[in-house]
Amino acid sequence: NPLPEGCSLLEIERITQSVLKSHMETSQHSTEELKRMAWTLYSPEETRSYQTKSAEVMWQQCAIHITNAIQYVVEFAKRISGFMDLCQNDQIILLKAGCMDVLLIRMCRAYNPINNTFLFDGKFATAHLFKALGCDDLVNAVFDLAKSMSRIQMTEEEMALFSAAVLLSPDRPWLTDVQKVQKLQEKVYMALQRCLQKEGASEEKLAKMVSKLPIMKSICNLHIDKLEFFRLVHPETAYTFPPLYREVFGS
Amino acid sequence: KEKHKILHQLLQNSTSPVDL
Repeated sequence: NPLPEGCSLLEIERITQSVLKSHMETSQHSTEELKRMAWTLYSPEETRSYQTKSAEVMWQQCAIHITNAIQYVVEFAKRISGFMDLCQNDQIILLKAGCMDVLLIRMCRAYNPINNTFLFDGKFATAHLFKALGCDDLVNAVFDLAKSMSRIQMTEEEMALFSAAVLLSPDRPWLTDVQKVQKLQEKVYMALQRCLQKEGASEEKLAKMVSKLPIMKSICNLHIDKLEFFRLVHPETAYTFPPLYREVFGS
Repeated sequence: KEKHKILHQLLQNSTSPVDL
């Protein structure tokens, strides 16, 4: 594949290292930590206690977890070379539009495909634990995505580059400098392709990763729909959600 | 700017993962 104009192999290598470093430094859990915790599961009693919480309490708890995770994504973005050279309007647009996608990619790390569980609040949980949210379709869609993404077996380097490429999507509405974002994304995609070639991965692997984008988009939309509905039914609780969560997912 | 006050702050802060 030809390199984008004005881009050397050395630059591609520099981007790869920078994105990987950013990803590793801003991941909430190290791979060793996740391996160690993989079999720490919620007991049936603990699961039931989550299931019997009110929707308001469970939503609040999830909003707090998502907000924490978003802060790490913001840090990840800041450390991607070139991101901070974009104007702040574009930085915010990219983060608002792409942080959920990045969270969904990152979630794969905290998913155990053997027992279909996710790390949530310190232990691994099944989809049933989230019953009180009243969003079974959303929860199941997230678990299904994690299951299908875990089959791709992305390395940390691939995950880092894929996350950066998704975050740097030039088609987000209201961007000021589309070209600048596009150039950055091209470089990251090039780095991802080189990384896959280097590992001897099949060409299908990138196609499989990209094929998850529409599913991720539908999950993001579903989350917004559920949040809007929740806001209608429980406006007081929605008002107490973390300000960053409201900022990112507000209309 | 007011609408994205926290994002602005986070983008301007020189935070490290330990601070998060």
